[in-house]
Amino acid sequence: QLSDRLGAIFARLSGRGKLGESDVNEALREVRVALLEADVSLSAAKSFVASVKEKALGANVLESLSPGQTIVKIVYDELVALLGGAQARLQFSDTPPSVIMLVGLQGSGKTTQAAKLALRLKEQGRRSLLVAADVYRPAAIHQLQVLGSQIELPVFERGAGDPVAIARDGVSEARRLGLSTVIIDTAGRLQIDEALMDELARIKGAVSPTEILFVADAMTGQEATGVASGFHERLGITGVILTKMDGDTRGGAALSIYSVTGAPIKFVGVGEKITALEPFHPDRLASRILG
Amino acid sequence: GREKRPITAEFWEELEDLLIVADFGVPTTQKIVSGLKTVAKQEAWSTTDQAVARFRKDVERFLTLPGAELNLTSSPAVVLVVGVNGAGKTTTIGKMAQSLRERGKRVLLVAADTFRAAASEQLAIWAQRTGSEIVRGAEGADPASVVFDGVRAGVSRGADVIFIDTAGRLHNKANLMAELKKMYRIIEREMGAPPAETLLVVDGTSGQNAISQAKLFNETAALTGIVITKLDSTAKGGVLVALVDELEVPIKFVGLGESADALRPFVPAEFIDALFE
Ligand SMILES: Nc1nc2c(ncn2[C@@H]2O[C@H](COP(=O)(O)OP(=O)(O)OP(=O)(O)O)[C@@H](O)[C@H]2O)c(=O)[nH]1
Ligand SMILES: Nc1nc2c(ncn2[C@@H]2O[C@H](COP(=O)(O)OP(=O)(O)OP(=O)(O)O)[C@@H](O)[C@H]2O)c(=O)[nH]1
Ligand SMILES: [Mg+2]
Ligand SMILES: [Mg+2]
Repeated sequence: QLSDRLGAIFARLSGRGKLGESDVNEALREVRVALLEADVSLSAAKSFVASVKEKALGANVLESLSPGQTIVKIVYDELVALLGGAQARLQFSDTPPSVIMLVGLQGSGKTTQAAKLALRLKEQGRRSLLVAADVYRPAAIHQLQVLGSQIELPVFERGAGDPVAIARDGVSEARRLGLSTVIIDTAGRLQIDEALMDELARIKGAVSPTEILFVADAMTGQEATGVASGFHERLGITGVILTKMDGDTRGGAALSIYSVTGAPIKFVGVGEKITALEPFHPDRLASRILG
Repeated sequence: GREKRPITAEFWEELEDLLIVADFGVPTTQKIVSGLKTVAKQEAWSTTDQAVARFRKDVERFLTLPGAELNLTSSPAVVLVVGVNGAGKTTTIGKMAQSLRERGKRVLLVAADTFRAAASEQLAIWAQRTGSEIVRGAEGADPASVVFDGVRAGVSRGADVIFIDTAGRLHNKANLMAELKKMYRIIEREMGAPPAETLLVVDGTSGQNAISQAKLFNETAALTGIVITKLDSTAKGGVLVALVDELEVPIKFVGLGESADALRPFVPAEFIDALFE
């Protein structure tokens, strides 16, 4: 528990007279350790702690009755402000259909989240066409079709075709069917796979999505920053869905991803069922990261 | 990795950072670096190459455990494959089936993930690709009943290896872990022995949560080995050191891609080399 550890540090220091900047530094090292233990990437933890230090010195933390608690509050508030600051609502186009693209690493939960999103939008009065643009993974198309039939929404597929053409024709099909929204499920891929990242850029070019959502597993480790920045540099991520938050991982990847994309977390996946999608609560995630 | 500078406080910080960004985790990193610092004093090291050499030697020895190959001496050998959602279980089974088929073994795949959309279809494609047989259950059937049918079928058909593909499950879900325990007990009862192998498949891009995964899965179904997938990504998979520390079972394989041939035996020296790349 970060507050206990900082409390212990300042209790030990308080016997030695007036506190100084080096004492703040020691406390901040402890903050950094807590973030690293929560899987926040080293670079994101360093820049976060630097901004906390600025605030701590500015707030004259050393004059406070309990500097440890003051620092924890600054850390918590800063986390909530960062994670929850940006606009978390989905952006739609004025001229339908609006296109939402889901992208991310292999196995992060894109296909499942595509169906969850479609169900959520349906409950809000928007009907979506799900587009099966993963032509590589065995039975990926079938997986999306099963999910689509569970929520009674259509799935556009062309078997093992060209994902760019499938996306483009999917949008035409949505227009023809009078559907307001297209949700494109893409194949998982590594951000270092040039050919596949290029494919995503070409899909983007073909369908002009209003949302490119980075679907990330909440238990992703140190590489969350590298992966997110790879996708962001190539595509421009507009939002994040953090999945498998029903697990017990601390979820520091959220801060890593935010630090290189500035993109808001729009939804959180909290289970395997199609109903298991929640809006994002920055205060809950901040407490979870701080343990 | 190859340079030869004087050992300074900066060097130790750099080594710490290297291990942290490789997902070694804070406790493991601190243990390793403080251990090296102690030996550095005792043996009066002067240059960084001495520390790196000792690091390599210690970690390689630590990660080298007996039983790094699949234990397929029983006939049929049942291999139970478990892990959290999306780790790469189904794909890894496909890869292992491929390699056994190339050695002329008779392989049966059991589709005990009866929950997730198109799970058994996905496994069926791997069966077809590798020339393996497959046992599937009815949609939504009790996974334990599919395990039972699968093991019976494998025994009666004279399969050499039976792979049980289970649904992804998060280790903090008591009901899902109870379901896994039931499957494990059915195998024990049918075979008169625990599975020949119980493999935990861990996503190589995951952080420290893999440790609690390992603990809880091991309590439910005694693990005999670990497979780390997706190491073709930029992740280094450093949490595997803590996994070996925790479980004392070997890392058997690493997944290096999505195709049937993208599975290699785990070689500690290769893992260490990759850290310094
Ligand atoms: N517990 C839990 N499981 C989830 C969640 N989201 C997805 N899953 C599961 O995670 C696994 C992977 O989900 P998929 O939707 O197939 O992931 P994907 O990103 O489409 O995978 P690829 O297409 O192979 O890249 C499946 O077992 C899903 O049921 C979640 O929020 N919580
Ligand atoms: N790059 C890469 N991708 C992999 C590797 N192993 C598996 N994958 C991919 O990861 C995704 C998930 O693999 P699955 O085999 O479906 O994972 P699973 O554990 O069976 O998933 P669930 O059954 O839903 O829990 C797929 O897109 C695989 O192709 C690997 O070693 N490298
Ligand atoms: Mg998918
Ligand atoms: Mg599977």
